[in-house]
Amino acid sequence: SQIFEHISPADFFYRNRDIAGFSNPSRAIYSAIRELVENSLDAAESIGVPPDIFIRLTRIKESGRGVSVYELRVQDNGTGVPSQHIPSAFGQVLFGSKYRLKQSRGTFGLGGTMAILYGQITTHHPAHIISSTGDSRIYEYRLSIDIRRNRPIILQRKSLDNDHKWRGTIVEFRLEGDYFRAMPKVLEYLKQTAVVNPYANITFIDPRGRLYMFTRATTSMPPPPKETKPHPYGVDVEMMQRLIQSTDARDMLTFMVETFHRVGKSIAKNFLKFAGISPKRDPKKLRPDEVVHLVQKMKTFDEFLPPDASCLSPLGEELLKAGIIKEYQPEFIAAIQRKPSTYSGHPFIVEAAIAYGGNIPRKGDIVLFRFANRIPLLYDEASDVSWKIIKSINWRRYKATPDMPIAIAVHVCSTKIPYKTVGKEFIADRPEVSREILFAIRYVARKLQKFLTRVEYKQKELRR
Amino acid sequence: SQIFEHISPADFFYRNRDIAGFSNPSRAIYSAIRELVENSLDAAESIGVPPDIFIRLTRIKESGRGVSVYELRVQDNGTGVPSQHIPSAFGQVLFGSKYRLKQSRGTFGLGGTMAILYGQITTHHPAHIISSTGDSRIYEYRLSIDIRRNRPIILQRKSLDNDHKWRGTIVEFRLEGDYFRAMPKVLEYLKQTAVVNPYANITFIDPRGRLYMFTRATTSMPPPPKETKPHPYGVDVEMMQRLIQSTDARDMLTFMVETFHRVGKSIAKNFLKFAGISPKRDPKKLRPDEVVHLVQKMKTFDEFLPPDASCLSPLGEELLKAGIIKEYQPEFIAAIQRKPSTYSGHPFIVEAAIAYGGNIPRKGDIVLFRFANRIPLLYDEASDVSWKIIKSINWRRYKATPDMPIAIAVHVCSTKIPYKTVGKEFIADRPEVSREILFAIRYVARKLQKFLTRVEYKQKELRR
Ligand SMILES: Nc1ncnc2c1ncn2[C@@H]1O[C@H](COP(=O)(O)OP(=O)(O)OP(=O)(O)O)[C@@H](O)[C@H]1O
Ligand SMILES: Nc1ncnc2c1ncn2[C@@H]1O[C@H](COP(=O)(O)OP(=O)(O)OP(=O)(O)O)[C@@H](O)[C@H]1O
Ligand SMILES: [Mg+2]
Ligand SMILES: [Mg+2]
Repeated sequence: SQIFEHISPADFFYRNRDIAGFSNPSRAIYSAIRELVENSLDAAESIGVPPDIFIRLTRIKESGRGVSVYELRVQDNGTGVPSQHIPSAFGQVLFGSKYRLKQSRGTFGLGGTMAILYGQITTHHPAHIISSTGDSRIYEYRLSIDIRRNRPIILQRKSLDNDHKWRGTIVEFRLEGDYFRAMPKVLEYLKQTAVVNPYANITFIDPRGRLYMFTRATTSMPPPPKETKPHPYGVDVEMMQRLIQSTDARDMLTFMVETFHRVGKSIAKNFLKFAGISPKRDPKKLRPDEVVHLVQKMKTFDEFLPPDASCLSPLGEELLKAGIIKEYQPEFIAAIQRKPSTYSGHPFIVEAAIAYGGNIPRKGDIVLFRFANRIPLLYDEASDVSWKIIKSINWRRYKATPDMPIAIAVHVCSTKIPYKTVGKEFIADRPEVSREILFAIRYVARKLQKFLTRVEYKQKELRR
Repeated sequence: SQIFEHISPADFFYRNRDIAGFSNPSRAIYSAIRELVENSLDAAESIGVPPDIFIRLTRIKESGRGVSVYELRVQDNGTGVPSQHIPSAFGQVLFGSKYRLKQSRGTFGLGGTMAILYGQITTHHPAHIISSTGDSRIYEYRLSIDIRRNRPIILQRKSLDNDHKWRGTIVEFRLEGDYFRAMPKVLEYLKQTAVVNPYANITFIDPRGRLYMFTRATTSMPPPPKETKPHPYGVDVEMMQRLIQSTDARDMLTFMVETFHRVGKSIAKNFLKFAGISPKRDPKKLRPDEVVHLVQKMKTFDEFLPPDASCLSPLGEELLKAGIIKEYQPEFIAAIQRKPSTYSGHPFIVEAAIAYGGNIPRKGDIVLFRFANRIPLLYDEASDVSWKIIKSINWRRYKATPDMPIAIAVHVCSTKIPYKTVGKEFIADRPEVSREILFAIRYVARKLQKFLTRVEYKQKELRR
């Protein structure tokens, strides 16, 4: 007969590690490296410091059939983790500092912990964390994860003098994997990461002792993303109830102005009139059906201002083109940064670039580069919303044919990227986001069309 | 400065509902229907009863832009849910009866709850559950979900007389969606579900009042899947520690025999000798490094017997061919059921069929049907391991060209399907599983090759 049980989130991701991007030994190496590098980039950027990241992957011993036990060590000059939070940050799933409404690479609260968990189940070796927030102490932990209870087990804890006021984090742990199969993707990831984060220094020493240095091209950092308020468009009933629960506002007018992004008094007044709710009502006294009504009206009121781009950190057209130019020296390149838009309360910006010719390979299909919050997405291209949009476009309208050497780059930045997978492989088909990607690609496709028309014209001229 | 928080699993899937298959209004309708239908199929099969499933989707009101509020009602004649578990079964994420080592459609403990959660955040309407296990009472609940605490809120609970000894479950809730966009996929899902579960009656009334009846072709049920012990090959350190923790065995020989699938005394003796561990040792007294050593030796010991097929419930070659035959009347069809294999302790069986000609469309690509534990997988084909394998095969070797009308069906059954996504869209690239799929497809491809060779020969004969 049936046995009903509940399991912890760590147990869920342990049992379903394919879902977190740890399906096989080569994928595990890729996922572990990218999760730690993304944590380090977030950590340095959050204090406006150009990131210095050192990655070392050492082979400890062979396990057979291409698989070995490796030790991965990633060091950064970021914020560091406060001592009391180190065990949970690395030993508990669904714990972190990125649950705010702010653009960052991390979003789920489980990437770093998942990598350590995978290391633990394949090698049983505890994780070694050293960190300081730049104060007078450096903290050193050896941890393992109690997977069934989703909590860290502190095996050792030391506190050391921090005479040099070092600030940063070192994460070191062992895992079983297949680096040599993962290598092309790992190197491609680091290379593309360096391109869209040109202010970062990334150093990688691979198991054969080879040194890869991606030296920063600039020390100037883009304006950092800022925490923002939810945009009223697309807020759902649950979000609305939480906002009502946590507000100090005593009336609906103040609630609308204080709670939402770019809602001033006059817009708030007009909206409340449109929704038929008195501005004097106490938000906490709205009935459930009134809350539903308010949420539905928020979707159809068209006077809300679009989101302000300043809370986000897009690449900018120059940086988006830079990677393609460096790689392919195309004959033609065009880029666009769309105005900010919003889905489910989250502001986002789509940027796209298209390039033709040069050394772009002719592979019978457009070469697509995808980025989200400055992270390169290298897997499952065919499931990504950008790919589907490219496939849905009739390229002949733009004088482009499948045998032409064409490359497209798409970057989406947002307070929350709608990833379809926990492994952050590709972006889901959210209507507002796919619409923006479609418009961005059509815009640059029209620029390509003008170029191809001029080329065609010149060729005709030459033949005469 | 940084704010560290933890979130509940319900909050995680609320914030990341794209991950659970609820990205957009049409996808939400599809996901809600399939999650409830799969629960109903599991519930009836678990007591060996031919499933009778009634699905009704009613439009309540329009919300604008193609999106409406619908009411979804799914009724079955399955086991029913014991009264004390109804709130958690439907109102708590990561709770369920399918965490055992047994083949079933459900595996994560969140599908039904996720559908209800999505309904709640889009309509704020509580869920209505009626269920009885066939005893003297029927229980009726109205529930909502406390998302931040991942627990059910019981709004109403009634207990009614069950004079007719009814047994089953009715789940009724409202959600916002776009049925007309979802319709082709919903109907395809129900049709393919009926094909691979020919003993099930499925009735669907759509929002326009149209009745779709998929009447059972037989009342004979396949032998039900059985709960089994983990297979020793591919067990990891965490699993090993849990098995050691929960065993009653006082010595390693008894532990090996009682814990693992198809390990008898002589195999256990040989393995322990191979691993250099005395059969008399107390499992609970093994040192951590000895546990790691044992796990590694389990991967390389080649005398373990392959899994027994009897714990699994494959379709069988006839049933796998039946759907293709009915749909396309092909000129040629061949199928294979591979012997059981195992990954990470989970036994699995791969079945494949290939068909040529008849009404199979020539779409420049092979038509692929994918199934896992008798569930049709209709999304993200290009990310699925079966698709990748088909793409990696050099079909010219088998005399097949891309313009030929070829269809392939692949079914994987296992105590755990390695889904890549929580929405169960496609299967991850697990080495042991992809190997089996590759061999199965090659086998039927060789049969196709023989057929195409005969066809080619006959055509040459005719020309003379
Ligand atoms: N190198 C680091 N420097 C500073 N803080 C870190 C570092 N690595 C992890 N953290 C902290 O630990 C938390 C948990 O990290 P983890 O990677 O598990 O989740 P996340 O980054 O929040 O989200 P995601 O799962 O999307 O990566 C982070 O939110 C951050 O606060
Ligand atoms: N129609 C039903 N009849 C009987 N039991 C049911 C029914 N629907 C749900 N349940 C019970 O509720 C539990 C939770 O269902 P839910 O769909 O959330 O998770 P699951 O089916 O276990 O896994 P998955 O997330 O993969 O679907 C099930 O394990 C089952 O015990
Ligand atoms: Mg992270
Ligand atoms: Mg289910």
